Amino acid sequence: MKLIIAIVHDDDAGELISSITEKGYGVTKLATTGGFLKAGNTTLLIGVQKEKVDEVLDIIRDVCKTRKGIVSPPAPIIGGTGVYVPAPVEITIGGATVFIIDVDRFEKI
Amino acid sequence: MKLIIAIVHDDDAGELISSITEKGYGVTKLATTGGFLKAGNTTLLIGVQKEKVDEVLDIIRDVCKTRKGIVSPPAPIIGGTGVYVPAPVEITIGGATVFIIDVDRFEKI
Amino acid sequence: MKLIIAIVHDDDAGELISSITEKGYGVTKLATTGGFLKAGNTTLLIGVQKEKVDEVLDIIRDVCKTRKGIVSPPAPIIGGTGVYVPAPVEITIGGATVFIIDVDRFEKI
Ligand SMILES: Nc1ncnc2c1ncn2[C@@H]1O[C@@H]2COP(=O)(O)O[C@H]3[C@@H](O)[C@H](n4cnc5c(N)ncnc54)O[C@@H]3COP(=O)(O)O[C@H]2[C@H]1O
Ligand SMILES: Nc1ncnc2c1ncn2[C@@H]1O[C@@H]2COP(=O)(O)O[C@H]3[C@@H](O)[C@H](n4cnc5c(N)ncnc54)O[C@@H]3COP(=O)(O)O[C@H]2[C@H]1O
Ligand SMILES: Nc1ncnc2c1ncn2[C@@H]1O[C@@H]2COP(=O)(O)O[C@H]3[C@@H](O)[C@H](n4cnc5c(N)ncnc54)O[C@@H]3COP(=O)(O)O[C@H]2[C@H]1O
Repeated sequence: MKLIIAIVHDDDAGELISSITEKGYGVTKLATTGGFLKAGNTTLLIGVQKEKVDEVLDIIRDVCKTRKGIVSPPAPIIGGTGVYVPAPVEITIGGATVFIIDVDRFEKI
Repeated sequence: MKLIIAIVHDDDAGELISSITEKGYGVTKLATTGGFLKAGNTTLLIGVQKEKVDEVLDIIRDVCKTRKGIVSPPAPIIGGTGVYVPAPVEITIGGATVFIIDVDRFEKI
Repeated sequence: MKLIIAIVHDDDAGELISSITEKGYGVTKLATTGGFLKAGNTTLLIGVQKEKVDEVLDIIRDVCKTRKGIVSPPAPIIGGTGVYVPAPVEITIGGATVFIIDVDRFEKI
């Protein structure tokens, strides 16, 4: 058994969960927040048999798209020759950040 | 050290947390959502010494009960001979889904 | 790759996240609840290369302070000689409770 911890964009979470449950897999959803952009995102816990990990990763690849995010500039910089307002910076937010962890024991009670 | 990740029904969470802390164990609660029924449930993180894992599993077995859930039918199906409304399907929701993970290092700062 | 799961006090979370992202590390925040005091706290997921774990632990040590918490006494005890109201008990809440877990595979999709 492996535990897949996938951090995905909120806009992809609904479709991703449906695709995962349609294939008969179990999934639990956590509402989380990105440390850098401080925007809400979604973390999924997906426990699967070892030989099914790649199938679930394929579903994540199909559904989760790369997006652009805007990092609001730090406060304007007041220098000798006037005020300088740094332009907002566009960054790329990946489709998913995925950690795969070994599960010692799995119990359904 | 092992980390127990237990996904339980909201109605069992309060009693389960009390039973675990009364025995002197540490526990952290996450409000989560089931992927299939889309209903709220509770995920507990319980870090325990390896030889105490079975004692905590016994507490979970004592407290967490199996329940029935209703899966609302998909939309009515409109066919040649009229409208067919599939009956709601009753499914069984287990007492707890438990992942036990090995902890490399544990630090209290 | 290691996954650091750090449970910290809400009051330290903002500064801790900034210090971690300033060093270029990724971090995801979960709003959680302590099992014993039933007060809100924060759980951080921080995926880092193995040789960077100690640097992140140092950041956590710098930022997270030990605090006092009050455990409200259980209900007053009515005995033969009158009502006895146990005094509130002061306990120490550590700076951080940290689990470090081995990651089998890490994927950026
Ligand atoms: N310290 C830093 N310096 C410069 N740029 C930074 C940065 N931290 C993040 N970014 C950039 O900002 C995007 C959003 O990060 P955020 O922390 O809000 O949201 C993150 C975070 O919640 C989670 N995440 C990513 N890497 C992680 C890690 N190593 N550990 C824990 N969570 C991670 O996945 C979300 C998306 O990450 P992704 O890498 O696709 O996209 C990241 C990355 O492009
Ligand atoms: N392998 C796994 N990885 C991560 N989390 C897991 C998991 N297995 C179970 N869970 C978590 O535990 C809850 C209860 O699962 P249980 O299997 O007892 O009870 C399940 C099961 O009887 C059924 N079910 C779940 N997924 C299904 C699927 N893909 N197809 C058919 N039935 C499903 O619906 C009940 C409620 O499921 P729901 O998703 O709402 O809520 C799930 C989910 O949050
Ligand atoms: N082994 C473990 N597994 C999972 N999560 C863990 C854990 N150990 C600690 N935590 C998390 O860290 C928070 C702070 O724990 P700390 O041990 O510093 O500070 C604790 C400790 O001094 C005391 N405490 C906790 N559980 C206790 C128990 N069963 N009996 C007596 N005192 C307890 O109350 C403080 C606040 O506890 P609270 O539960 O509200 O909040 C806890 C809990 O959310």
